Amino acid sequence: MLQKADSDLGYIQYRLECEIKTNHPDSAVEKNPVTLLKELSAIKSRYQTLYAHFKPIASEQKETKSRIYTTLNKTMAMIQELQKHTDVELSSLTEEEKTVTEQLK
Amino acid sequence: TSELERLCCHVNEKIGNIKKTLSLRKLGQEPTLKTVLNKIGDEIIIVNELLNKLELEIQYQEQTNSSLKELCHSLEEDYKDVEHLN
Amino acid sequence: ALKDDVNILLDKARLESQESIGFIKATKLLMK
Repeated sequence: MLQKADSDLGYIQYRLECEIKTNHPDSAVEKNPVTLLKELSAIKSRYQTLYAHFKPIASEQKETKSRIYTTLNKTMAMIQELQKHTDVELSSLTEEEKTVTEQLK
Repeated sequence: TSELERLCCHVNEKIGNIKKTLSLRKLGQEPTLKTVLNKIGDEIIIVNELLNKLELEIQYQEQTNSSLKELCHSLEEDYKDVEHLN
Repeated sequence: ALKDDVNILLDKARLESQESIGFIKATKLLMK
């Protein structure tokens, strides 16, 4: 009975769409309501797919940037350590490098 | 019950689509609604173009991701060298 | 509404890209 109801519903939908397409055939300028309805749901699912694709990329990007920042900090600390041990006076950070370090923070 | 619920959702969705399509049935006749229809058509074109841009932007993001990973890797190599020096 | 959502996500993605490019340049400068 359920299967019959399901196929009846499918047939009603099909007949309705045929009627609309017959009354309002798609033209170059205008599309019939059924076509528009289908296109609307198509762009909705396309948006959801793209959004689902974007999210992991954005979080991966954040994670890599924080890893870079941590490693950069460790490296700079280690270089200062080296300076102390070897009494080698490396050139201090230029203004530009200082600004950039601040930016990275 | 879950099977029955799934069936109910399926049937309700079909009934909902039929209701939507029924409401569209007269749409083409009333001129005012015809303009609404055309407006929706234009909007769909605009949104599709935006989605194309978004798709390109996401591809660009993936490239940026791989260069960030390369940078991270070479930085970690540098750190190992400095650590070794130390 | 869908159009606004797409616009918002597009702006967000563009902003993230710009920020990451700046981040890469800054890091490369410090690595020299």
